[in-house]
Amino acid sequence: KKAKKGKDEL
Amino acid sequence: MNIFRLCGDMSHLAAIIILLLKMWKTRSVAGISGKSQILFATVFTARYLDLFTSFISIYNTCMKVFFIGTVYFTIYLIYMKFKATYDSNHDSFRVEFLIVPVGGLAFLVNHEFAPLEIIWTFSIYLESVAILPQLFMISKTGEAETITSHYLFALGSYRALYLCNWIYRYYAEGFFDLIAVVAGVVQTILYCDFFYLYITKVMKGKKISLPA
Repeated sequence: KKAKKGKDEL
Repeated sequence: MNIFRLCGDMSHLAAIIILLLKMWKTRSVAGISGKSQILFATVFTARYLDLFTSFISIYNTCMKVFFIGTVYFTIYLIYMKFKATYDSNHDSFRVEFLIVPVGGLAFLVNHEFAPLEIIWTFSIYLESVAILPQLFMISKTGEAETITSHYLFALGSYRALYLCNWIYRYYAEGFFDLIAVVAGVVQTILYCDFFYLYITKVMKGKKISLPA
């Protein structure tokens, strides 16, 4: 899956 | 973590500290939009609900807690401690015109139709426009103190640096979050006019004052 969510970002 | 991301976070951190120092040293919140700060508080509160659900790193947790803590402290300074210096007449942007469409959009366009996911998406969209009441206030009064300009420059640079971070991550890790990227581009574009004024005026030692 290409879309990865930026949950490790602020 | 890459250099763009780190610089972005440090820029964000610097913006918050500059704003707090301005208010604390001058004992005044003149020229600062309380409405923008309330929107930022909403953004942080909505986005960092994951403090309760997932642990990423000590760094991540500390930054989130710091951002949430300082934004509520900022609101306390504006609406309580230094209330007498708050220029509410010029802080007249109608935030419902932002909240309602952004809320609707978060429902319609998200990665997954789940409560936490919709709240996260809402925070991303809202952040992209949360500075508008502040920019509106400056356009209304026609001026910004130099320290306020530094605050805005640091705050605008943060998302621009995140854009570099996303380009880097796309090539280095295959990471790509369309919602964050589009909102980040919108957010950065909103600052362009201000960036121009900052470079042409503030960096040459003049304060920002707009023609009437």
